[in-house]
Order: sequence, then C-alpha cells, then structure tokens
Amino acid sequence: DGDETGIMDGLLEALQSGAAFRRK
Amino acid sequence: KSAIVYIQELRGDLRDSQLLSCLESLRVSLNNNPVSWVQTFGDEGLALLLTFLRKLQDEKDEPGNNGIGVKCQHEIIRCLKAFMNNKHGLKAMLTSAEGITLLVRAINPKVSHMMADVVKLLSAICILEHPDNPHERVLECITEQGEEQDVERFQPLMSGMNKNSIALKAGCMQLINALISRVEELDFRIHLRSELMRLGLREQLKEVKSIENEELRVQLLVFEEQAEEDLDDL
Repeated sequence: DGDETGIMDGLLEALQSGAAFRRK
Repeated sequence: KSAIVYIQELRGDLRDSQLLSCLESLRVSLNNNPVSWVQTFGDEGLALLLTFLRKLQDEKDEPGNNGIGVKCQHEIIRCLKAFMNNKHGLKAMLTSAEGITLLVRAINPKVSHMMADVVKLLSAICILEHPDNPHERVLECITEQGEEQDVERFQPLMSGMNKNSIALKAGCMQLINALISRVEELDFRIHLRSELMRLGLREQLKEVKSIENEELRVQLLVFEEQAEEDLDDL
C-alpha cells in the first residue's frame, strides 16, 4: 500500500528493539 | 497551510528565525497530514529542504553563527524523518542525488541531539530492503566525507560514542550494527569491525557495558553476537 505511513517509525523501532538484526 | 504554501515560503528569502519557524510548522504538517499532502510537497519540497541543509552546513564555521543555523539544520533533519515516513517520501529521498550525502554530513559530534537523530535515520536507511543496497551508499558517503575532512571515516562515530548522551551512544551503535549486518561478505564484516576496534571501539564497548540502559544493552548484544557468529564461520 503506497499510502501507508509510519515506515520510518517502524524501522526505528525494529532497530531499537534489535529485531532488525535477527538473522532470517 | 497547504504544501504549496510551504514550498513558496521556502523559495522566498527567509531569515534564520523565519526559516526556523517555517521548518517547525512544516514538521508538524508533515507529521500530521495524510500521505497525499506529503506527496504534494514532493520532490520539489525535498529539494528545497536539502538545499537549505547544504547551505547551513557550509555556513557552520562562519563567525557570527548564533546557533539558529544549527537549530534549523536539526529541524530539517526532523522534517526529513517525517517526510520519509511513507513510501513516496522514502523513495524521493533515496533517489535524490544528495539526500544521503547531506545526512552523512550532518553527523556532527558537536551537536549531540541532532547527531543522535541523524545516525538513527541513517541506520534505518541501511536496513531497507532495496535493490540499490542503500547500506552501500551510506558507507560510500561516510567514506567520501572522511576523505573530504581528512579524518578516518569512522572517527565522527567514535567521537559520538565518546559523548555523554546515551541516545547518541545508542544511535552510533545502531549505525555500526546496521552497516555491518547488511554486508554480505564475511571478510568485509570482519574488516569493518577491526577498523572500528583500531579506532577505539574496544574501549568504548567496555564503557557502554558499565552503563545501565536497555537500548545500549540491546545494541551491545547484537554487536557481540554477530561478531561471535562471524568468528565461528571464519
């Protein structure tokens, strides 16, 4: 959905919680 | 105010205090209006923000800088964060010629609160799944900026780690983790870690361990786990 907002907020949250770094 | 009115204002000859109040109001609008509003602000609005950011960065060492210029720079960074909070804005920023370069130039350890926001935004850009590999561009820009300033490329990050601000230490650790974790080649990840250690990260990590803070603890754990996994693979 191109109108979705909060992308940056989501990325920042994933970085802060460490979830962004979990190996797939 | 409509997005068009902001564009007209930013095109005009704004003095520092007028610019600051325009940017503060723009940030609120970018945060609170629908995506269509941000889209109308669009490439043209982004280009104006980036032009102001470059101009203010170039002026930073001129005498008579009373601090408003720095406040305006920080407000532009906050506007960029709000602008990039949707796919259209994010794409516009990634495809702009100077967006990432100017964010990297804003890594200024003399302004801890702004640098903390900047390194977090750059970390977010690094972890984006995108065919252009944004983390490579971020690293390239960091390297170019180091060459331009004639310092080791990660020296500004190490200076940030040295500051008292926990938010800044955590932001720097995030960017280090984001940069290293996205690199595909094991050798290069190990190379980046040793480059950072040589610049003093080892001592910084010891200090970080002694600080009781959840955000720092998470980043430290990520750094150590990934380093261990890579050593095992090696």
